[in-house]
Amino acid sequence: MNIFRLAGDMTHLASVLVLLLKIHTIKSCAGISLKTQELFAIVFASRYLDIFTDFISLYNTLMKLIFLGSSFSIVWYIRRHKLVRRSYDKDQDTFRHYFLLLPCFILALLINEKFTFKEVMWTFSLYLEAVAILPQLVLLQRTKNIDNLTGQYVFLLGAYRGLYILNWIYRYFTEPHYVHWIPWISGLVQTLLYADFFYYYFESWKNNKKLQLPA
Amino acid sequence: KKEAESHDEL
Repeated sequence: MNIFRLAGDMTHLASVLVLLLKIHTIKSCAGISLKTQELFAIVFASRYLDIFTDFISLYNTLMKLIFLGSSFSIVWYIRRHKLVRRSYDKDQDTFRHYFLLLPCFILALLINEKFTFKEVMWTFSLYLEAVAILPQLVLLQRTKNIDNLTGQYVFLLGAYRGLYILNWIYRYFTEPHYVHWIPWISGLVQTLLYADFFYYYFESWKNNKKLQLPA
Repeated sequence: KKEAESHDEL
């Protein structure tokens, strides 16, 4: 564990807590894409298949349970909770996110570190996570006034993988045989997808004006 | 070996 990865995990945790805070306290998911949340639930379900077979550390298992539990409960909240579901704008959240599953799965079958079920599912989760934010970014472009919590949620989500890239650079230089091109490239693609959001997010923060993504 | 086998990152 290094400071970059810990910071990345804490940032990821913070993003989940901000979203849960928003949904649980003000009972609203305005501006939040259910499709992105469903993709994240699939990402964690396919990545943490080894949660009961490979024990890495208490921290690792605990965080996996938190990410699994929070992602599925957020999907449940938006789909089932009588108050929250009313604030979900399904007419705007129209990205065909299921179309992302097959290409990611096929790519995982073709490009992976080892052709085993767990490894292919792990690779699939990396490719899917890289594109899972797309429905949310599309929805943000359509959302007139993005509320602060939603903006902070997306910012933290983008920042966490950026911190992981620093972690991978650090591990590459400190652990001789540590080379994993697949998470590195998908993590880089994932972070680059946030580039324009980061730009407008900092602009709105610098000029102290409402966050607004151009359509 | 263990390290190589399983992925230690979230």
